[in-house]
Amino acid sequence: SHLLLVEPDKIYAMADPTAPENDVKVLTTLCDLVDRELVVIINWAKHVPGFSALSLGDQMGLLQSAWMEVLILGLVFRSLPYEEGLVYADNLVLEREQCRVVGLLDLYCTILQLITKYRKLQLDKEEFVTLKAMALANSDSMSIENVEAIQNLQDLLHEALQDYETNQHLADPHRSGKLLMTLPLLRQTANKAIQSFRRVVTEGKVPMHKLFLEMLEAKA
Amino acid sequence: KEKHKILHRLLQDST
Repeated sequence: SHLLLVEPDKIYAMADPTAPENDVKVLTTLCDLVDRELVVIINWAKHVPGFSALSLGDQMGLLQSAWMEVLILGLVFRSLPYEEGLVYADNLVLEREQCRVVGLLDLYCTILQLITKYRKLQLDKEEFVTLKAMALANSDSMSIENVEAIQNLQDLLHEALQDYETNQHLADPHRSGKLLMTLPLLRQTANKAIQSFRRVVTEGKVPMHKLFLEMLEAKA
Repeated sequence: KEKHKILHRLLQDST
């Protein structure tokens, strides 16, 4: 219930109305949205129980490893009710063809696989917020100082998920396992997304904001 | 931490 309360408000894409309609405009709008979403994710992380008690170094380590997983899980959850397309924001829904044109078709297909999985499971909001916090706590950062504190955080979240499933999804005793088994695909998808956006940086056609660049570099 | 100064600043920002 705490995670539900601290769930951030929606953010919207802010396309430049004067820019010509082309692939660069779509990518520019997308990268600007991701940059603003990163600020939202960093502020959200502070409200995950136990996170703010970690050292600043460990907070940075977790976020630098997990930010793209958190971002993608949000994207996937928003996209669940839609037939097709990735709901980056309510006013920025990218369908297959648009993803192909901007060079993100491969990423689109992987994210779609994740969406299909969660759609079959009928992932609900409580599970979504818990998995998102788990992705943060389970980020396997190489630079963790206090391993025990991170383990406690993971245990706390695992317990919350187990409690929830025991009370709300009695009919399927394997449900929490099914949910946890989606996390490898989430990581794989996030890694692919990082590669895709690094390619966008290398191509140099799209202006990138500083925080987005900093987080892309931190994943190296 | 120098290299990741925006993240560092946002985490320290209490607002």
